[in-house]
Amino acid sequence: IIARTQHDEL
Amino acid sequence: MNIFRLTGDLSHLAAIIILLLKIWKTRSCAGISGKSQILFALVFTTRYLDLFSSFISLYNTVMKVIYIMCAYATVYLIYGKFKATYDGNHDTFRVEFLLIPVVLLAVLINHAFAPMEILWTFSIYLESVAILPQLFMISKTGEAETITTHYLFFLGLYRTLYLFNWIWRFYFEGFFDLIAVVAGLVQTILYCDFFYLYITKVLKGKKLSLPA
Repeated sequence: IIARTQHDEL
Repeated sequence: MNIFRLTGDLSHLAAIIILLLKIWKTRSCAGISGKSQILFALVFTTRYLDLFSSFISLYNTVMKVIYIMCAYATVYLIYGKFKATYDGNHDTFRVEFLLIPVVLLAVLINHAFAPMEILWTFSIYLESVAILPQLFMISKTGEAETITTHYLFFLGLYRTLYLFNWIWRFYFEGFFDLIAVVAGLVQTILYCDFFYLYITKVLKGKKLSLPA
């Protein structure tokens, strides 16, 4: 599962 | 959002507020590494540039603004208002030994070779080692004020909780970010000996003093 580059964490 | 991430963010916020209040109330930044605080301000600056480009939630935006404001306020208090109490002789960690490898790593290992993504990756790698000047300073002075140990405890706890957040998100959302997880593990491991001292000494009412 490749992480997307939309980072929703602080 | 899950309970680990929410308590992690609140623990992080608590750490930032504890430090700011400690310096403001005691009007002193004795025992605090200004270098670590500059690195944290850099971490937030490079990670939260997306404040202007993408809106995720009100919570996300508000917390980012608070973190950035507190980080710069802390740096200002250390190097500006209470500079006289800054213990530069013990805050001698060579941060270039952190910045150069982190920049190289961010350029080599990232999710996408794009400016915003490399900056985000740089901030993730930098955050994992940003506390080293502070831990190094405590090892040099051989002790830390109790309030400073509480600051470090909540700061270390926040990324430990994030590790559980990532387990939760992997299991329930199929979300997995190897870069964040590996850096988060390194960051948490760096706190292990501090956690041991904090639990065996500070929580028993003793002062945190390293064997000189």
